[in-house]
Amino acid sequence: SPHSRVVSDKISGLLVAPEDNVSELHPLLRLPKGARRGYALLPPLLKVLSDRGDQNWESEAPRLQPESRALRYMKRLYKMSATKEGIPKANKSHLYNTVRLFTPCSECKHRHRDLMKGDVHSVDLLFNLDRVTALEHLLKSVLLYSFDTSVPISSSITCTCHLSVKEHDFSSQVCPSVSHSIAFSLHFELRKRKWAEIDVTSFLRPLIATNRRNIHMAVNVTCLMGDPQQNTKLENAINMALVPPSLLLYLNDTSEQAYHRWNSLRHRRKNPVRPRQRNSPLVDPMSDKGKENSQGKRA
Amino acid sequence: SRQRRAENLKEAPATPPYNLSEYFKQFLFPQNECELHNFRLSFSQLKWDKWIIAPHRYSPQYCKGDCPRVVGHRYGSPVHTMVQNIIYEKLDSSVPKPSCVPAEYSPLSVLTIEPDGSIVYKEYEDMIATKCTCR
Repeated sequence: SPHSRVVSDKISGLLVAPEDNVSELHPLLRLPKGARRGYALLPPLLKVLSDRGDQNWESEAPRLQPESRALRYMKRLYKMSATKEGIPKANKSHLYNTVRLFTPCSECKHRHRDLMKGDVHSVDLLFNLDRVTALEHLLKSVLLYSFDTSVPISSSITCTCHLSVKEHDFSSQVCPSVSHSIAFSLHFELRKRKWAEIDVTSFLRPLIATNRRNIHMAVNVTCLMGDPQQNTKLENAINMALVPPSLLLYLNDTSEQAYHRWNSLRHRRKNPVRPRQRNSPLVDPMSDKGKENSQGKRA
Repeated sequence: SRQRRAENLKEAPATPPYNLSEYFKQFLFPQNECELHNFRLSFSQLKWDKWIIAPHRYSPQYCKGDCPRVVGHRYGSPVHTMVQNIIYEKLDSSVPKPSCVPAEYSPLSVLTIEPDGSIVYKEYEDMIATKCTCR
């Protein structure tokens, strides 16, 4: 009937209508606001599942391919955090349920060498953190340096790092770049590891908490071979090609769909799973003791 | 009475010897009772392996089968399930029988590449069915 044709036109309109057409729709057909906003917030996996999976995900396929080092690091983190079947490992220390790795979207390198003071490697980095949702709370953040170095594996390395964050203060007309900076040195043994993690949590927390999604950083790293403690003379610089660092964020996603360890522990405490005793044929299946899936009984 | 019994026996057709355990089985539980079934998929089948790096395979499992009439104590089902069954059988067959659905789940860790090229490790709740119930 003409009426149903009108309705079906409206429904097809809903499926392809851009946002602004929604207002013409019959109120019953309008998605509740929260649902639309909620849908936009969904991580890609849940979006594609809510699109019944038949959506050709090419449109959302990653436009930029990540670096192979970054991919290798995250695969290693996955192996440490989950079993082969993808079940999260239940180790207490691991409170995060989300880890995001960002590679700098642009960097302008200033590279100058001053052999006496070691190989200063300074670089301006811009990280775009748009993928971090409002429900993801920062637990820890590190700058991840990977070393391409000809340094003998067993040597120890001492690095001094000078970090400054440039915030563009858009409130004022002149928009001076306010910068917070810290300097710190770290010492680590470059054994099998090809990574050095510089903890910048306290530094970034205020920015991420205030929803800064573009972090502009200048990082100067000076690395020398040897260990200051053993006051071995810090010999000449390591001629290492420092790859611009990635930014790693360990987050606690507080959304419904995310897995909350403490919640599952609490859930298990609330209704402990009854021990699965196989029902002996003598136990009356209808008595309270028989409370369990009939598979057990059948077995 | 002996004569009457003899007459009855003559009339009654000789019933084939019944396998008693088969006979009682139909009362104990229905053949394809509600239970957990295995299902494994790989993200390459869905052509999602371009952006889902790990795990390669995923076993969501599923629940399938008939719900026996007296389910109160077998599946941890609430009493309402039996009430719904009685409504279906005695009052209104348009009310659906209780269904075989998952009762418990376990989470899944997924490593994906986001559209902007960043990489994310995420743990999702309720991604693998681990137990079934009738509701």
